[in-house]
Formats: sequence, structure tokens, C-alpha cells
Amino acid sequence: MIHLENIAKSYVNGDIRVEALKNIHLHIEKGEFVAIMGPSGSGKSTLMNILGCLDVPSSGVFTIHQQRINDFSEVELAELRNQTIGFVFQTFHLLARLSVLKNVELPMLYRGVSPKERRKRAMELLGKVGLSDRLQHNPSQLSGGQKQRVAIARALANDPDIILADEPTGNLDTMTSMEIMDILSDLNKQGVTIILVTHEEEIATFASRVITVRDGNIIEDTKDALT
Amino acid sequence: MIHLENIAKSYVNGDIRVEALKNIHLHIEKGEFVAIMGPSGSGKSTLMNILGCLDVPSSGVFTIHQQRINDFSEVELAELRNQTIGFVFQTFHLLARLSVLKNVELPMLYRGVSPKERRKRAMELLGKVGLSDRLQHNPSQLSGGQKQRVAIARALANDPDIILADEPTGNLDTMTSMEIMDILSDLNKQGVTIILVTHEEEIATFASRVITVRDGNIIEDTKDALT
Ligand SMILES: Nc1ncnc2c1ncn2[C@@H]1O[C@H](COP(=O)(O)OP(=O)(O)OP(=O)(O)O)[C@@H](O)[C@H]1O
Ligand SMILES: Nc1ncnc2c1ncn2[C@@H]1O[C@H](COP(=O)(O)OP(=O)(O)OP(=O)(O)O)[C@@H](O)[C@H]1O
Ligand SMILES: [Mg+2]
Ligand SMILES: [Mg+2]
Repeated sequence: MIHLENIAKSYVNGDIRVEALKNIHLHIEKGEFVAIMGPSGSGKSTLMNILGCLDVPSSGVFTIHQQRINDFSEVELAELRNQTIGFVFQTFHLLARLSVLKNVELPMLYRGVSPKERRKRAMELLGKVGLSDRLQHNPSQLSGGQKQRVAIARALANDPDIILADEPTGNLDTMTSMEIMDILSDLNKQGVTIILVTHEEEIATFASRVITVRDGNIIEDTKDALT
Repeated sequence: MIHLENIAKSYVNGDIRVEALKNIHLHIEKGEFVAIMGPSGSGKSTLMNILGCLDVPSSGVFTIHQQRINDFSEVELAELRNQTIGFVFQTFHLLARLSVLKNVELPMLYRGVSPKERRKRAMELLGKVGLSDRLQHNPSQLSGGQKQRVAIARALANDPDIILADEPTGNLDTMTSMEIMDILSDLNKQGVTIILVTHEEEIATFASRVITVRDGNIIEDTKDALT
């Protein structure tokens, strides 16, 4: 379903050149639950940004459902992201001038969902992540873990087929982390593909497959170990 | 050395009122290594902001070395923060328009350290956190864990007596986390007081005392358990 072949990604800024991803081969089937682990700076978020169609590879082929994403226009990419992919960012990226509720409604607005429906779904999702009493707060009026949970609720807003979560429990205590992982496990049981970056073993155990990244390459994939 | 008595902190924004801290009593001696744990939204960062003189309590007494911090002017607070306290923020707060190197030099600039000395110390600290090859990068050109490490290096710039670290390893893989904890342990052995918020048990074990916060109150303190 998701296929990366010979994927490389370099950042070039003046005389700074960083080869964030060197040569990535990756095939992920629909409905898998994949954990990505690896050292700080090894390329995990860069890989997630490519999978999430937020960034383009410098070279290589990237397909989803056999469609070549490399050939998509900006508009087509935005539409794919909005309808198919839910992204939880490592640094949240909430909109500072919108309330918690409006932040979660935003993806639905782009999809043309009615105001009444948006509000209902946003409140339901925020209830699931334990933030029913923070709906009118602004992101600056939230704790770190609360911001993270708003980012998670927002990623689920459009009922995505694929959830990409970059360190979704990095700022959460153990009990709250387990609540979040239960939500993701339930979605996975319903057929949603989950790809999550984590540095915590207890979180990686929720996945059925672990990919280890180091220095821009995949150095281990438990799927290979089993075949 | 650090003394909080009957400390309360409320946030009031229009008709939103949140009692982030309800009634905090806390005494921390010089040279202690304290871990603060507790659920998301329980008040840990709010407590850290008061300890770090970044925010004032709504009521109660706060003293450091028997000086009443409640009575300090803005200027006196800024000076105390700059010279005595190193703060690692949960969301880093790096300056977007400065290079990694300049971000770490900044606290020393305020203290009047020479450009040559600042550069030397900043490079040494960034080397310690494994970022020697990222000195000229801008924060937006760093991974999440790299930003976190720059925030850690910056907190150490002025050789503080007290280090307040809010989830300093939240975005770091296990190996890099251990390198950071070794740096903090070494500083603690040299007499630096360390207060760190974490949700990870493996990180809390580096501390000699664990305080648990829930709903704006301290519900457990391993120091009491031992007396
Ligand atoms: N500016 C503000 N206005 C209103 N409420 C606030 C504000 N800042 C924080 N809060 C609330 O105060 C409470 C405590 O926040 P705090 O950031 O101290 O929690 P925390 O224990 O650090 O949580 P986390 O583990 O998620 O980082 C939270 O419920 C939060 O919503
Ligand atoms: N815009 C950029 N310009 C230059 N280099 C960049 C840029 N963005 C990221 N990098 C570099 O690319 C490498 C990979 O970054 P990435 O964010 O993918 O790492 P990561 O594995 O997610 O790390 P972490 O665990 O710390 O979040 C890092 O070494 C980083 O410094
Ligand atoms: Mg990352
Ligand atoms: Mg916090």
C-alpha cells in the first residue's frame, strides 16, 4: 500500500548539506502497526514527513495504493493529506490563535463538513483524549501533554486511513500514554494503518513491526526477521 | 535553600479559571537531585516556572537562600535567573533567528562574558551534547531531539547553581538520554541542585528524591517516606 524505493533526502542550505535519508526501501501494507525507532537525528521525522506527503524526497520512488506521489501537484498532495492521512507532529504545530476546539475542527472545515458535525466530532475526539474541560482554551493555556493530546485529536478528525504519529507520548505520563495507545490500537483493529515514531520500548510493544533507523538508513526491520 | 510555603497559582482568562497549583509546601536543600512526576496537566510545569522565577505565585511564600523572591523586582528576577538558574523548557523556546551556537551564547552575553569566552564555552557544551556538527544550523534545521539538546546546552551556559529541566529527555532515544543524564549527574556531584520533571521511571532513578504532583498538589514525597 505504502511503498518507498531508493528514497534519499538531503537538506542543502548555503554550504550546509545534510543527507537526512540515504537509501530507504520500505513497504507497508494496509492495516499494519509499525513502530520506528532510532537515535536522535537519525532521520525518523524526515521519513515521516515524506510518508505524510509533507515533504518530497530528493530522489527515489514513493507510491501509495500504487499511485506515484512524486508526480502529484501541490493541490493533489494537500487533498491526499487532508482525506487520507492524520499526522501528529513531534512539536504539535497547533494554531496559536484558535481555540482547542477550533484546532481540531480545522481539518474537517477543509473537507466541507457542516459546522454542527465538525463541533460534534471535535468534542467527541477531545473527550476521548481527556480534554473536555479545555475546549475554549488557547494552546498557550495548556500543559505540554495537553497540547500533544490536542494534536492527536486533530490527527483523527477526518477519520484517516493512515495515522503518522511522531513521538505522540513524549510529553505524557504513563497512564495517559496508555489511554492514547489504546485509542490507536482500537483504530488499528478497525483497519487503520499506524506508523509511529517512539523512543520508548513500552510504546513500541503496541506495534506488530519495529523498524530501526540510523544515520539515514533502515538498519533493522523485524518483518524481515520473521520471514 | 529553596522554600515554597502555601504556594497557589491560578490562571484567569475571561471566564476561564484554572487552579494549576492549590497548596504547595516544598523544601529543597542545596545539592539535591529531585524528580517531579505526575499526570499530564497536574501542575508540574507551573511549579517549575515558579521555581525558575519565570512566573509569580498567586499566593504563598517563595524564598531562595532565605531571600523572599515574592518581593523581587523584574530586574532582580531576571538577574537571578541569568546567574543562578539554568532552565530547560518542555518546548525548548530556542530563538528561531539565531544559530545553534548563538542560542547557547545568549545567556553569557547578558552576563558580560567576552565573545571569545562565550564561543569557547558554547562549543564545549554543544560538544558535550553531541552537536558539534550542527553549530551553524538554525533551530528549524534540527531534529526534535537536537533542539532539546541545544536547550540543555543553553541551560548550562552560565554554570548555574540550580538546573530546572522540564522533560529534558522527552524527545531523546535511550542512549542519548543516558548521555544527558550522565551530564546532569556529574553536575550534581559537583554540588549543582537539579530539579527535573519526567514521566519516565528510568530517568527518575537518577534522582535521590521523587515528588509526585496531582491536581495542583504534592501527593507524595519520597523524602517524607524516609524520615
Ligand atoms: N495560561 C494558562 N491559562 C489557563 N490554564 C493554564 C495556563 N497554563 C496552564 N494551564 C493549565 O494549568 C494546568 C497545569 O498545567 P502544567 O503545564 O503545569 O501541567 P503539567 O503537569 O506540566 O502537564 P504536562 O505533563 O502535560 O506537561 C493544566 O491543566 C493547564 O491546562
Ligand atoms: N531543514 C533542515 N536543514 C538541514 N538539516 C536538517 C533539516 N531538518 C533536519 N535536518 C537534519 O536531518 C537529520 C535528520 O533529522 P530528523 O528530524 O529526521 O531526525 P529524527 O530521527 O527525527 O531525530 P529526533 O529523534 O531527534 O527527533 C538531523 O541530523 C537534522 O539535523
Ligand atoms: Mg524527530
Ligand atoms: Mg508540563
